[in-house]
Amino acid sequence: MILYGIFLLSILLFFNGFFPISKTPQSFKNDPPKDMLPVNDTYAPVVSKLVLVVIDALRLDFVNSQLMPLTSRLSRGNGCSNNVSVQTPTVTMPRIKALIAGNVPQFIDIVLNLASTEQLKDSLIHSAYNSNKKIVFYGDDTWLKLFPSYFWRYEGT
Amino acid sequence: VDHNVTRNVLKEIEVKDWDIMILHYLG
Repeated sequence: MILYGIFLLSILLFFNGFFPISKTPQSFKNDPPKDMLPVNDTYAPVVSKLVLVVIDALRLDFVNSQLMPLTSRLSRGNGCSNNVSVQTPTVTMPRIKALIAGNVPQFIDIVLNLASTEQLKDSLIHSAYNSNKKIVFYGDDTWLKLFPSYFWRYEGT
Repeated sequence: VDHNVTRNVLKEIEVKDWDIMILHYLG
């Protein structure tokens, strides 16, 4: 009986460790209180249009190489590059979640990657959509499963 | 490379009625 109890406890510990229940906050961020800061000046947009290029699984030393004339324009102020490293377990959907919402990838995300639906409660996409920004998207259709109704135009591959 | 997607991205660059464009490529 004791062995059975230990076995059951170890099974529970295993599933709790590798497949934890998601603790994603169920709330959206609120705008900063207008009585504290001059938010219209502090958060005034610097640019009118933004192009976000996500290149999955690309070595950063290729991008920064002097032999890459197009990407070297980044260093001339026409854009900025950011290297995002996501720890294993990692497939496309948890990578997108980590990038857009700051979620920490879990093992269960690998299973959910195949049947991912709109699950995020707050993200950069939600914030931009709620600010009446028109977002167009081209690329991996995992984005379309995560954000099925947030894009002005889109094409998934 | 999906040339249809590339063509549509080039169209978007000309149309400019959007505020944010997201492109996701596989390196």
